[in-house]
Amino acid sequence: MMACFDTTMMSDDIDWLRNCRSVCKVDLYKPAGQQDQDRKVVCFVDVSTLNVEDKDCKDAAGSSSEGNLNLGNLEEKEIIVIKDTEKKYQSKMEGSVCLFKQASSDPVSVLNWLFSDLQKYALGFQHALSPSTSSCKHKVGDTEGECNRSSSGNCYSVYANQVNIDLLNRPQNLQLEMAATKNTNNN
Amino acid sequence: QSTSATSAKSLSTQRAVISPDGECSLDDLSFYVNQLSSLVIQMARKEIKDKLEGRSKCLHHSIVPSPAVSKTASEIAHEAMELTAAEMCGTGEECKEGGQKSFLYSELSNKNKSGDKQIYQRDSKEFADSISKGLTVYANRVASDMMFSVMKTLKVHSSRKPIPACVVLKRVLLNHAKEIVSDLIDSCMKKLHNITGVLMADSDFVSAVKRNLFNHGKQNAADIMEAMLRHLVSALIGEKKETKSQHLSYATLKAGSRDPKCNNKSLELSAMKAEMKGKDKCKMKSDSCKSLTSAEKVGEHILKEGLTMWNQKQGNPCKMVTKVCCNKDEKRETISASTDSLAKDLIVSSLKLIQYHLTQQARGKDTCEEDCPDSTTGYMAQSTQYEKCGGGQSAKALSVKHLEFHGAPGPSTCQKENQRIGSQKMDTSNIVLKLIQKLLNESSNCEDLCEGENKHSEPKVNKATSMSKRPDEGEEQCQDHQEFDFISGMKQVNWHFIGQLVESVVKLCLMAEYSKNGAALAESEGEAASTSKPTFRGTRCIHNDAMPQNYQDPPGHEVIVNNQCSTNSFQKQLRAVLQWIAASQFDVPMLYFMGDDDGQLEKLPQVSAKAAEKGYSVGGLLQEVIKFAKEQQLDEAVGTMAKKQLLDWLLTNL
Repeated sequence: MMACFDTTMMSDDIDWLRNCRSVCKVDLYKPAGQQDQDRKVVCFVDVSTLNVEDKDCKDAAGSSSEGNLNLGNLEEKEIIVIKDTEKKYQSKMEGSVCLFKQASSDPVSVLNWLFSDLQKYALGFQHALSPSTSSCKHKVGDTEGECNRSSSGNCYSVYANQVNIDLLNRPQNLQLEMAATKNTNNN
Repeated sequence: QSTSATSAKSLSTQRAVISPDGECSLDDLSFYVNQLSSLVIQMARKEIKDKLEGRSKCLHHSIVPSPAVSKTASEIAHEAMELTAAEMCGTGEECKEGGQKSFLYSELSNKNKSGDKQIYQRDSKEFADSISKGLTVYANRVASDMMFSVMKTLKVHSSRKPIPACVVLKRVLLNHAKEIVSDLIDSCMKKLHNITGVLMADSDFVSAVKRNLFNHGKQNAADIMEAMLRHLVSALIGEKKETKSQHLSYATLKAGSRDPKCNNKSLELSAMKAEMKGKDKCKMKSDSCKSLTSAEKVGEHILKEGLTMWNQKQGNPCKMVTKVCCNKDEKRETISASTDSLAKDLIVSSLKLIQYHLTQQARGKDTCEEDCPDSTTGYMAQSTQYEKCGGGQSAKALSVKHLEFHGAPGPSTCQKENQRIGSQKMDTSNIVLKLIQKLLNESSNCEDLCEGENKHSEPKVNKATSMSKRPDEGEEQCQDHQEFDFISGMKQVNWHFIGQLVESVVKLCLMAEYSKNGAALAESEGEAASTSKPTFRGTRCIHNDAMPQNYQDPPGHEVIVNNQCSTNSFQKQLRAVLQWIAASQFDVPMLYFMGDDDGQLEKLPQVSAKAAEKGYSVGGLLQEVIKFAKEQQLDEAVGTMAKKQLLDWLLTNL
């Protein structure tokens, strides 16, 4: 079961400058096998850097008729939630793909583009960390092999056991392959 | 006489020749001096010759005594001398000189005339003395006349500038004066030596001198001693001006010091001081500040020390003074020794207060568990039992019981739910409580060590028995090992332990305050934690003891971030930092960054560690980023600087 929901309003309400929360720990990722099951992946994709060719072929839902989801055709702030429900495949992790366009570093208003990027990142983390089972607002049909767009307008839900994200090999031309083979996950 | 007249004439001639020109060198001066000296010598020779001839005449006259003849001869001689003198007086000055000479001659002739009979009767020695005396007088007069004439008449020029005659005279007199003075000193010393030698050989004189010297020295020594004592007392009292009482006291002191029977000088000094204080009460009031100077304190200390030493020497030890001194030393030692215990007591008291606070807080929050008598009685029993035990060895067991109690399932579903919520709310309190109990346990161990090893063995057994109840054997061994290390370390000075305790207390206070005020945060954390796995939470409670909750108590999953963008280094680092800030907002315990192949984010863990160490919040870190971005824009506007790396900047400026 997968779900997604729009939490844009929540991230907008955050007073970043007066936030007193302590900063978390940061480290560089090193694959650790079994421990990855307890980790969630947030993939931030800057759609402005994707291939122009992919952007040209736009369809209504952003997905091709062959079942491939072209990220270049997606709009900004669209979140793709990936959920592995069965835990059969240990190499897969829960996570989400956050599409965004980086704000231009306008020299006049530094705060604006900083907060814009910050809200996008916050939205991605919210999706990645939100419990998918209890608090999802828009449940999508669990038909295997389908890619459905939620009613909120900017979320895609996919089955994780059929989705593999090539996170490392093709950063320039990222595609979310819905019907990809199971063994192509490099994680 | 003719020779002298010739030389005088030549001298006057030369002088007459030179004087109109008005110029004369040093050679001329020496020439004149030589001339004058030769003149004096010639005149002296003539005079001696005349004397000798006159003596012979006197002898001749004495042999042929004829007053008329002698008178005629003398008159002739006198006339001849006058004529000679008249001839010699070419100038005015020479007339004066010549006049004096004539007077001398006449005097000598008169002497000769009057003393014909006497000279005849004198012996040769007296005659020689008189001759030498007369010659000396004559030479002096001649010399004075010569100098006078030189000073008056000579116009000496040196290097075309006239030299005053007084300068020349001064030079001559100085040369003579040195010799004369040295001779005079020699003769005086010789005479003095002779005189003193004679005097020192006289025993009566020596004894008299010694007696006088002794009297004078005695008087002076008494004066010196009096002055010294006056200064000493004034320094001790702090008053500079002398008073009448001081004089009296000094007199008393002097009398006492002279009395060999009086040995208690320090007592006299103290009595004198008291007397002065009593009589000069008004003055002491006005100068109260001065009287309380350090000098007075030092004086009092000296007096006390003196009394103590005196009493010790006298065999009557002053118990009061020694007691005071001993008390002071003991106080110092006890102060230094009791610092540790005081600090320890303070920390233990604060720990007990925190523990009591947490217990009360937990008791207040567990009102929903009133229906469950086990829970209430558990807390009450725990607190009371701990109070009874005084934070002893059963604290760990209590903490374990406390945790076990909250983790144990209840009899009904409602109780289970209540227990679950209570366990979530009291999670922080449990950790803090456990830490406090552990610290109190260690402090009690420390006290036991101080009291003795016999007492230490018994609670250790109790500790072992209490710890045997724990389910986790590995933790027990670990704690045993830590306690063993702690015990071994406590054998030395336990400053490090006190420091750790203080630090722990501060942390615990902060955590207690945080748990008290952050109810909403605890609730949100409880909600987030309720979705996590129970096994994960259970292990977290066991392994994470003294660390802050933000870093050791992850509410959710660890998150891996993968950025699929091909931007420059600045954008990549900025994005990573912003993602780090955003993740911190959602209490991500650990944020991993994937795909750092180019090594641009390798400094990010260092930055996060530094930020955590400095206690940066999300807002603070964001403000630093904004500051960096503004600096970057300013540099770009100037166009002179290359872009800085954000992580380097943060490492430097955080």
